[in-house]
Amino acid sequence: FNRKTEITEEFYEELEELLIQADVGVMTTQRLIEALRERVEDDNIRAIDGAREAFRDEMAGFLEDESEGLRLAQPVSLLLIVGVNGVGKTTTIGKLATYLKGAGHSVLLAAGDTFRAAAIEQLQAWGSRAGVPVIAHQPGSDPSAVIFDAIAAAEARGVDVVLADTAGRLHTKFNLMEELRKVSSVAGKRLPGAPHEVLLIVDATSGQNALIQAKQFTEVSPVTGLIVTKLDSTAKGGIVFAIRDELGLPIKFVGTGEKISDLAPFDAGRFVGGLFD
Amino acid sequence: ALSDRLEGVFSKLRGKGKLSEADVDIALREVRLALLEADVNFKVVKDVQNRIREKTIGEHVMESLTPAQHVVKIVHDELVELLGGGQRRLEMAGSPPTVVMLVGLQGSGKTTSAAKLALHMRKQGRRPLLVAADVYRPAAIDQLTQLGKQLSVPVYSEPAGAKPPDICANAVKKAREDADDLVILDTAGRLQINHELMAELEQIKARVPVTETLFVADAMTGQEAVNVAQEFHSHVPLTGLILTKMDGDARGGAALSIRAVTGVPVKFVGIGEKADALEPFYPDRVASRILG
Ligand SMILES: Nc1nc2c(ncn2[C@@H]2O[C@H](COP(=O)(O)OP(=O)(O)OP(=O)(O)O)[C@@H](O)[C@H]2O)c(=O)[nH]1
Ligand SMILES: Nc1nc2c(ncn2[C@@H]2O[C@H](COP(=O)(O)OP(=O)(O)OP(=O)(O)O)[C@@H](O)[C@H]2O)c(=O)[nH]1
Ligand SMILES: [Mg+2]
Ligand SMILES: [Mg+2]
Repeated sequence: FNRKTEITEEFYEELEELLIQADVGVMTTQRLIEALRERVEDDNIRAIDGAREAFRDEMAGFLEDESEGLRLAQPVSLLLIVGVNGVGKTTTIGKLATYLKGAGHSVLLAAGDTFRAAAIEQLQAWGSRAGVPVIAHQPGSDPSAVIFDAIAAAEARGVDVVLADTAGRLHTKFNLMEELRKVSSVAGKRLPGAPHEVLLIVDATSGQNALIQAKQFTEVSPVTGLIVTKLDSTAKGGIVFAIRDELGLPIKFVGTGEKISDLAPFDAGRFVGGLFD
Repeated sequence: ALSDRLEGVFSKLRGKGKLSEADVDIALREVRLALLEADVNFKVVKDVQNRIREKTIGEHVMESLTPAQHVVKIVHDELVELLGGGQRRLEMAGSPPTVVMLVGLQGSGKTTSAAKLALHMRKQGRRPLLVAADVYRPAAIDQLTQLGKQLSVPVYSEPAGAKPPDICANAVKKAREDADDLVILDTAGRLQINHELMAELEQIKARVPVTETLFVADAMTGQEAVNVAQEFHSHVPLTGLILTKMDGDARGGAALSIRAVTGVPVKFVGIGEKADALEPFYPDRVASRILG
């Protein structure tokens, strides 16, 4: 039997190293490798190629989600975009607006980051690039009021999707997380079913902290999915395995650059392939 | 916390009398877990583990009455030594203006840190000039201009179409005219694998006498921190690190990885979004935080 293709302990060690370096995390890596060992045994896999393929298959299956795409409602859907500072929320909204327009929707943006310097101007620039209106108030105004206004504008104009930007916030900041809870609940009172999606933006370059982020954001708003940004970087975004494992959140889209077209629906096979590049 | 986990490990081993080297390895596994959970780079963890192993055996921890505490102290001291040292203050140029360039990945906190640095140095008697060298991100110039206004710090910018190396060269010229002695260049976020944008940083350095190139790193950065920093370092030698968003609960292992592999000293820590949220770097605090 060919020694080179035999599955050895070294194979599992190299796999462990690859996964840890992809930010999958030690615990999740151990679970995944353990599951692979079992499958190798159960399926009587003898060659490394077989094991690799089984593994990629296993991992992709783990991340897949039957719910296709975004949950949209009639007549107006509110998609709330949340996450910690600098992960790509505002940019992703520009990309999503373009994507949704391409899919036949009418979109408007709500400038819900009323805190950071030039946050409103930044979203307005994206709105103009995407060719969609932006509802904004003065800097320092109440984000709930902006989103309230945006919902009203969507109803009045017959727009069917509102994308609401929010300020970056660290999940350790109690007041900011409470603000998000309020934004979410106020939206629901104004528009039944809102927010129809709460999309947590996760930066692919982030390490284990992204799992804690996901847990904490889920506590204050009904997070329905993830968008992983900056996958054009050398980071692999491996933390999503732990997020999926512990919270069951589906990955809806991936961000792959800074241009308006750099957004793609999540493809588990491609994502897993990227881990092994 | 690491100390609790080690207590657990050693209490299981206690009944055996004198601890063996194999027992030390069991303890080191806990150290490895703690460091990886803290986002310390995989290869750096291996080095640190080997060093700690030597010290643990060398210091006869196996005979100690409080082996867990002893190991934690060895690990803590090792991290403090790795993190500390190097020139932690901002170096000033021989003749003014001192030029400081901020570089890093997208969204790491460069623009915010530029404003913080301007305020920090003005409190020390400097006359800072902020330079809007990010011509790509929508409203980036607006962002820095607004921050400058809030602090009454002048901001140099040029209309659309201007190129960053020219902007920076013109800014230094303006600083000399206005007798500003500190020029802070806010550059666009970029990937280390983008050849064109890496070349842009080299072009800026070629046009302007940069004294300090500070790599701005997000405290939550994962395993790639080392590769990113190394690549930046190979294009424009980094002289310091600013670790941002340390007001969160990211353990900050990236700081250890970057320092251990590139030798670049951590100079400042960002602890909030406001302009006064900048602290000097305290190695022992970050060491404790990494250990968890
Ligand atoms: N390479 C790359 N950069 C991205 C991607 N998505 C966003 N960015 C960049 O990341 C930086 C931050 O993006 P923003 O959209 O301002 O992030 P944010 O979450 O809204 O930031 P805050 O509102 O300040 O919390 C910008 O420089 C973006 O161009 C991506 O998929 N790939
Ligand atoms: N909580 C906290 N937020 C920070 C800190 N530093 C920066 N931020 C926030 O992080 C986000 C990104 O900051 P920027 O200064 O725009 O980052 P940048 O590196 O200039 O981004 P690009 O120019 O797009 O690459 C903003 O929301 C900032 O307010 C910090 O130390 N703590
Ligand atoms: Mg934003
Ligand atoms: Mg910036």
